[in-house]
Amino acid sequence: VPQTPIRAAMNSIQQLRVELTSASDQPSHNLQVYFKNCTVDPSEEITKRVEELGQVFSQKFAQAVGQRSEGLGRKRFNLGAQLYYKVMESMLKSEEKRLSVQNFSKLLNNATFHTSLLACAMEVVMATYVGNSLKNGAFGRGSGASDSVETDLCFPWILGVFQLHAFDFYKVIESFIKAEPTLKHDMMKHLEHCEHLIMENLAWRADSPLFDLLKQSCEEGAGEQAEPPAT
Amino acid sequence: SQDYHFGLEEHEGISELFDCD
Repeated sequence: VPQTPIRAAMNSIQQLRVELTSASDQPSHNLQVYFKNCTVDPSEEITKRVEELGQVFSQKFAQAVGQRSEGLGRKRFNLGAQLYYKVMESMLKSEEKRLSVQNFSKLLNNATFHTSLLACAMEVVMATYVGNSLKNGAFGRGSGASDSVETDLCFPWILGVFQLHAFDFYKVIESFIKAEPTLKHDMMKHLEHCEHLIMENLAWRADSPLFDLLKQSCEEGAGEQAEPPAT
Repeated sequence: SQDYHFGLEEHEGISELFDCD
């Protein structure tokens, strides 16, 4: 059977579904143990955040694609939530091994971390649906309304939906790729493309937290001896 | 994973990036 752009996208969606077959859109037992080990249990906040972001995502999806598509948006969000919990568990296992600690209270109570991780999972789901052939222009952006709408839902659309700074999204990308070894070559390249877009453009917009951090870094370093220019 | 350029050092992880211990 010849490989068409639609068939390629459908195969990618099928693969994603298979990989998430055993995953749940609720925290696994292992994750719940990590939550209970925290000084401040983050369970309620995490569940509440996922519910709220799920509603926001479904509404924005419906606004972009059509009001009758809210159910479709909800299905995609549930896939993203499954991936979010799966990757979170994998990340915590790696951190436990690396740091020899089991209490991740500070990280797991950091709202920006969770929103960034969920946004990255959603980006993987959305990019899978759009399909790599479509993204690479095989259909052309002007060939049909639905094609261009789907393409418009790709990065950085999710940042606006979750009201997330590109700089914070950037921070999860590498750890996400390390924690999810089943990610396909094309998806890794897509996330790398997002990374470049942030580095070259999005992180330097006027409202970016990067400027405050640079200022803070300059102030902290003011009393220290300046490093040689080459460094 | 050979397809991606990893920039983090081995001693760095997600905890450090979100300013955690």
